[in-house]
Amino acid sequence: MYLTQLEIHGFKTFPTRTKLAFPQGIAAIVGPNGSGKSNLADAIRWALGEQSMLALRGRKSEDVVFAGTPRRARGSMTEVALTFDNEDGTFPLELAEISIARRAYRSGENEYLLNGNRVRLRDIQQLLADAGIGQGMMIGQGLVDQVLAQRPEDRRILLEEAA
Amino acid sequence: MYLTQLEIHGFKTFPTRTKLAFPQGIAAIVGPNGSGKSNLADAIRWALGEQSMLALRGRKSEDVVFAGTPRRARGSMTEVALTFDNEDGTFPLELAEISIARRAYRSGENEYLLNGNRVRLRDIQQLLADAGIGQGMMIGQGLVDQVLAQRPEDRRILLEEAA
Amino acid sequence: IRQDFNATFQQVAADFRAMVKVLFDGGDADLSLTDPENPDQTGIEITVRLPGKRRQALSLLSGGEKALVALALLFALLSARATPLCLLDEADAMLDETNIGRFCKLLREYGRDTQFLVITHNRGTMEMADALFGVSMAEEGVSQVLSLHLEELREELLAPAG
Amino acid sequence: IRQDFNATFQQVAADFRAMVKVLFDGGDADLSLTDPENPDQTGIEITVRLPGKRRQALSLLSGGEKALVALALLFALLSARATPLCLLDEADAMLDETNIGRFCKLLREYGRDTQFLVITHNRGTMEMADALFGVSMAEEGVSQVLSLHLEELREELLAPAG
Ligand SMILES: Nc1ncnc2c1ncn2[C@@H]1O[C@H](COP(=O)(O)OP(=O)(O)OP(=O)(O)O)[C@@H](O)[C@H]1O
Ligand SMILES: Nc1ncnc2c1ncn2[C@@H]1O[C@H](COP(=O)(O)OP(=O)(O)OP(=O)(O)O)[C@@H](O)[C@H]1O
Ligand SMILES: [Mg+2]
Ligand SMILES: [Mg+2]
Repeated sequence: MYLTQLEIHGFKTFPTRTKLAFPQGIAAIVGPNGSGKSNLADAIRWALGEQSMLALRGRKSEDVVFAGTPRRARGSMTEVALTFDNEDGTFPLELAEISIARRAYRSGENEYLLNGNRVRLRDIQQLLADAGIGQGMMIGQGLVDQVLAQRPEDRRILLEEAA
Repeated sequence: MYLTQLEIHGFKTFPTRTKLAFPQGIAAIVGPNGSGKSNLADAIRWALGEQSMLALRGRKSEDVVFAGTPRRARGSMTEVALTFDNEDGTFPLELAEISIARRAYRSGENEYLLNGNRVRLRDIQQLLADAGIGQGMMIGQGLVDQVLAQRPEDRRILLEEAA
Repeated sequence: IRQDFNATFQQVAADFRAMVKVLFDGGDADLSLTDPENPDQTGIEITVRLPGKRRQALSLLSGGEKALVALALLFALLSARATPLCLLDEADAMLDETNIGRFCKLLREYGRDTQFLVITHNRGTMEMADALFGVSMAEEGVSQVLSLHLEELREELLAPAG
Repeated sequence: IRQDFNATFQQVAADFRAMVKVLFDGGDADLSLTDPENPDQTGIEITVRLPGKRRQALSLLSGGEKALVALALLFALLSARATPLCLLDEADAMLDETNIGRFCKLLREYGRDTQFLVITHNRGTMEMADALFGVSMAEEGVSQVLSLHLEELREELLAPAG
């Protein structure tokens, strides 16, 4: 099972619809400081259901919606969609392709979609847990603090995801 | 006024007496991970009177004494000496060369020396304050946390040193 | 459930010790439970002894050494369960050339069972990857992404970029 | 005493704004006192607006942008009072090539009044320095320091080092 496509729209520094097609191998994301690399990673984590705004460097839900520039008005909503190849059946669904999407409105509402259908956050969370995908393996720009400097109790959560 | 020489003996990964002669310009310190570059910086900060073991990545005073290896016994004391060119009189002393040294014993005692004479810590601190040398400009391996992520109250201390 | 946790924990602890030996060319490491009787509440202590050095508090390690210990733990968790997707945002930032080589070798190895997306500024890591995405801001405040090949990237890096 | 602090503060705030413009090729920045009437207890708030972006919490900035803001504050403090000695341990770790160029240019400029000792893994920074010290561990756990020239260093870096 692997991520084949990421579609970002209105998320942080991606006001227009942006598509990335991923290979089955290792992908490297490069570019200058402030260009949007970590924002791309944030989009993936957010679409996978990340609930902690702190983990996404924001404070409130609307912090991930494009804030505008002198040339462009700020966005009113954002959507991020992830498409997975499921030929090996890692997701316990009878589909060769799975798409998970999340929308948020500046008003604060969040919506979760599975193959285009509205579902609850916990449905997405359950599906990802079954597939073995967890936020524990999404390492932000502070490797040591996130993995080592945690309190001993928080480390257990990393281990539970691996169980 | 500038630092002309650093002498390290028994400090962290420097069990044997090590001398560095500095130019009046910019010096770069390079080398592999774990080779001792930050330990060198710690030695300078320590000799300048750093009292926080946390700032030197340790917990207790003896953590800066060479801890030993399979091939070498641990050290019982450490000494670091800094020599400054004072031709321009930045230090308010009638000497063209000033030497500041610090010793620590595994038992926990610390000694401070000025031009070879035992003085109190506060004498060293006063001299450095008069010369405009402060721990605020000794930036450890976490620039952003040390300079930006401080609480607003701690930032004021940085400013007071610049006053 | 407790059996699962303890079994997993034993495996991760063994893999962590092995991974530290791989990344540091020797040395020793331990994971231990602070409260073995209570898997729901226990903490996990990490201790490391690097080659030629005494067992020391993690805090005394260098920046690069701490990064390698963190990576050792991550790869040990992947050994226990190969999660399909792993994001690494500048995990190589503190590593010197030699250690980046070790990091890249491990990514290729674990990359058979896990899809890695790595954000990096390091050329060694870029050369190891199967695909390269360049993020840039032609228009201020607006990101764009291009699928790149390594030869294109070298020009990009040499040009006076933002 | 309060006059001194306020005067210094105004100068540092002005230099900080100017330094952000230099490092980011534009943009705006502010230092403000949380409690102007109490210089002994006041905190200092930092706000930044980068070119093409809205004023945002520092937390939303990128790794490299935060490093540049921190450097802007340091250089602003040096403008107010040129401390004789400044140690920078891998202050350039998060910066891309272009920003390392800006960092090096500022070190040369401020280096006329301040003695900088910089620890770095970056070749641009090494090339900018007047003197180079190589730290290594021929014997495990024991550091040794050699005064190096840049040509020697390139061999050192290319050799299979520890
Ligand atoms: N909601 C938003 N709207 C517009 N811009 C935003 C928003 N959230 C964050 N940004 C901007 O995104 C930029 C940071 O981008 P990002 O963290 O992805 O950079 P990066 O490519 O990872 O850089 P680095 O190499 O320095 O880590 C900041 O300048 C920030 O102001
Ligand atoms: N008192 C001590 N006795 C012996 N070794 C020590 C002592 N204190 C620290 N060390 C060792 O020093 C090493 C760290 O050195 P240092 O932080 O100077 O590395 P560095 O060159 O800055 O590396 P990096 O590039 O990764 O930051 C650690 O391996 C640590 O175990
Ligand atoms: Mg980033
Ligand atoms: Mg270091």
